[in-house]
Amino acid sequence: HQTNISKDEL
Amino acid sequence: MNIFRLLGDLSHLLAIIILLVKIWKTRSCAGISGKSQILFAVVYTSRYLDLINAFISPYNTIMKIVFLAASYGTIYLMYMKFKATYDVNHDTFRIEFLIAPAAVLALIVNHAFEPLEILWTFSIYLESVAILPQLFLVSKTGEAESITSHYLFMLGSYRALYIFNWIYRYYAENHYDLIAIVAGIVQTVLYCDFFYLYITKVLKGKKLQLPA
Repeated sequence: HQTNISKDEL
Repeated sequence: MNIFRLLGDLSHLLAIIILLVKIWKTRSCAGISGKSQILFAVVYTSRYLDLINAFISPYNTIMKIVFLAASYGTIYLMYMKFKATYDVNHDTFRIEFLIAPAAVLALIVNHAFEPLEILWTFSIYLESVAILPQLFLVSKTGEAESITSHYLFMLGSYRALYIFNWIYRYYAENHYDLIAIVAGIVQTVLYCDFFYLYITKVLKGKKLQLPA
């Protein structure tokens, strides 16, 4: 699911 | 993690350090927009609330704490310790005209209508325009100290490098986040005029003078 990717970014 | 994002984070960290060093060494925050620093503190606070409930990596946690501490520390230096040197007459951008639209847009365009997701989306939208008061201040004063322009170059480069990170992640991990990408492109585009001046002037040892 695409949203979890940017949650590991600052 | 990939090289683009690592370089981007380091560029971001360097920008924040340059700013703190500039204010601390010159004991002055002349030419720096306090409004932009307030917006950055709001961005980090609304984005890094997941420090409480989500652990991603030591690097991620440490960097979030550093960014939060540095942004509040800068506000303390600007509005308290070196308040006398704060350029209140030129730092007049109405930040409510940035915060309100970012908040409204975050309620409309988001990945999920949940508190942490809305706050994250708000922080992404707000960050894309958070530098406007600073660029507005530089255009009003017509110039910037060279250390301030180095700060701005590093800060602008961080999100430009993140764009390469998103391209890499699209091809390498088949993942992407349109909200972050669109806002990141807007944020980087806002620096283009400054990047041009920085590369054509500051790197040649001239002062950053905006055409009046």
